[in-house]
Formats: sequence, structure tokens, C-alpha cells
Amino acid sequence: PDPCYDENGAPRRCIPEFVNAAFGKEVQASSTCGKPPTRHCNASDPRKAHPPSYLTDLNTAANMTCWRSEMLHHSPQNITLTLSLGKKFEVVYVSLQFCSPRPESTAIFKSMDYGKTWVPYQYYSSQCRKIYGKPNKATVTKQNEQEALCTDGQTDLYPLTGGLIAFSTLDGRPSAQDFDNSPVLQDWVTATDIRVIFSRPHVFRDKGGRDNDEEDGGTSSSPYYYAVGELQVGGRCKCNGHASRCVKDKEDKLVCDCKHNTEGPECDRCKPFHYDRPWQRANTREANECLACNCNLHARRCRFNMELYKLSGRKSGGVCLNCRHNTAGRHCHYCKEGFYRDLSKSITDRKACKACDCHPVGAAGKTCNQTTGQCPCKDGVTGLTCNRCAKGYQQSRSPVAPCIKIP
Amino acid sequence: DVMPTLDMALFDWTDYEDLKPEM
Repeated sequence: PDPCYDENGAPRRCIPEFVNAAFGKEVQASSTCGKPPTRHCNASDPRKAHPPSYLTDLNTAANMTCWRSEMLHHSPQNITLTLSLGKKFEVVYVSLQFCSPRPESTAIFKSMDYGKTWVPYQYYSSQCRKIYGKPNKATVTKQNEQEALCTDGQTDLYPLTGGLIAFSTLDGRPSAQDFDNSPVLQDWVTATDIRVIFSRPHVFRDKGGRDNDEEDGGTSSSPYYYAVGELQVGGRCKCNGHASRCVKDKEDKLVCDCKHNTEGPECDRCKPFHYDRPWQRANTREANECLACNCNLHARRCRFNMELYKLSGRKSGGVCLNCRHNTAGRHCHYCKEGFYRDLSKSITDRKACKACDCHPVGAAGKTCNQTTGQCPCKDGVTGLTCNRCAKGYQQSRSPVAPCIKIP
Repeated sequence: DVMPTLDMALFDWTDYEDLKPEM
């Protein structure tokens, strides 16, 4: 059974399964050890390599593979991990499991436009104000639900290995309980790329034993590195409630398998000819499927008209384009000028509209009554097409007055 | 009794050439 339709075939909201969107995806690291090789890291030796692919591979408890940066000799020195998800996802959490001690300051960013622009998601630092210019543990209100916060949590040096940084995108945000009705939070959780920046390591004591974190403005000469075993991005492929899965397209790009007459990478628009009401995201109450225009089988294209939609009580706003078979009107529901409705046929019939066929001499015009087909006859002329003289009249030689009264 | 249909051949278009339909 298709999760996008109920047992009666009625559309209902459907969503792709919850996944680790990072799994198996490529991560760009601004620094990776092993080039040139060192005693503990050699990019050319699989037993000693620590490539970025280890961030998103399959880890087992027994075998944690770790990415590792080069040995760094200056602090602060930003090390960046960039993960492209390949399409829009609705991200619920971002987590990092470290093989080195956790950084003292870390920033998480997201992009919604495939890496063109970045917005901050969350900051972690024992000195939020100093490093990121943010207060520590600020409260989120309905007014700033799309604001990145800073916390000094999850920045402890200990455990020296296996420490975690886990950011929940919705945690503590007031509208999270009413996510369906919060476009702000729907936007907040949407991401195409995730970037993690390790800004500062923990205090290291240099050879002289001096704690040099504060005195020299946060610079350190003690070598250090960052190592991460796993970068996870928990969430769902974003399909706006109109698909239950994402699939690879012909170009090997991940796209939603759209239902409910929607299309687009995120099922974010209505399919052609399904413009009878505006596109909407599905929610638990309403599937908000796109509806086909009603053109009585006489048009292949239509457009949406907001004015008509409002006038109809938000029911129908589709306007048919290029009505064929001699029909006219926003639903191709009546006959165009010069044709009349053949009531023996359904309006959806290709021959529902017949030509008036008004007589070139007997009729006073070419347009007949659209319902009865009666042409306007000149004086003394009769018949549906005005092709005969009425009783008491006879044909004359004058095309202006074709029938004259019999004397 | 149905009247005969108008006979186009009977019309004299001499003064109405501009109104003459294509036949």
C-alpha cells in the first residue's frame, strides 16, 4: 500500500523515513592528516589513513574509524567540515562523536541553497560572548526561533575520546509542538548542506607549563589536532508531506518521489494542469493535494487565478487555456460564438458544440442562440438556419430582402 | 407543408456585389 493514500484511495500526508542523511556522503575537510605522512597518519597507507570518508562510514562499537586533521600548531585555527546532503532535508539533529578531545569552541552552520550562503545553526563554547558574540544559553522565544544559540554545554575536555556534540534543531523552540503550522520552524530545519567549524581547542600547556589560553589572547603553540569518528545528520528528505520516499533521478540526483499531483525536487509545486488551488504543504489533517482544473476534456493547459479562487470561497481558481472543440469559458463549459450546444451530447463530448450554419442570405447574422441554435432571420425568413421563406412569403431576387409577402 | 429552401441562383447580386457570399 502507498503511504500517501489511505485504504479508500484518498490522499493523506506522507513523509520519507527518518535517516542519517550524512551516511555514505562525501565530507570536505579543510585539513586532513597524512600528507605528508607522519608517524601516526599516512594517507597512502590504509591502516594509518584518516580520510574524511571515515566521518560518514559505517562504524561499529569495536571499530570506530576516525577522520583526523593535520597537527595544528596555532590556535585559533579554524578547521572546517562541510557535508553536502544533495537536496533539501528537514534536519532534526546534527551530532559529532570525537576521537580527540572535544573542541573548546565549535560552530555549526547550515546552507539552504547548496552552499551559496550559510546561516549559523548553533555555537558551542565555554566563552560564548568572546568567541561568537553570543550570550550563553539564551532563551528562545516565538520572536527568535530562527536564531542560533550558544551554549557552554558539550564543550568539556573530558572524556578525552568518545565525547559527543549533539545539536537538536527543535529542542527548546516554542513552536516545535505545532511544527505543522510553523513556517518559521519548517524553514529552520531545512538544510541542503551542513558545515561544522572547530574554532578553538582546549587549553594546552606549552613546554614551559604556562596556561597560554587567556594570556596570549587564545593562541597556543602546543600542537593539537581534531579527530571525529562520526558525523551524523538525523532527519528526513524534505518532500513537504507529498512523498514517502526519495529516489535517485536520471542524473543520479536525490529527488522526492512526489504524489498528490505535485512535482519538483521537494514536491514544491503542482503538476501541470493541476492548478485549481494553490500549492500547499500537506499536514496531518489535510493532504492538500493539487487538484486538476475542470476543463471538460476540452483543454490541456490551465492557470491559477487568485481572484477567482477567493471569489469561489477558496474552492476553485483554475482557468482553462485554449479551449478546443469550439468551446469557451473558464471551464470550457459553453460553446464559442458561432456555435450552439447540442443538448443530445454531454458537454465533455468532442461534438458538444455544433456550428450555427446560418444561411448567408436568409440570416441577419452569423451568430445563433447558443442554447437553441436559432439563427437571427431576416423579415419573412424562417427555419433554424433561416434558409426558408415563412408561410405567406415567397423568394425574391433581392438578397437584402430574400422573402417578400405574397400579394 | 415545408417551404423550399432559398435558391441562391435566383438572387440578383447586381447592386449588392459587396454582400455576395462565397459559394
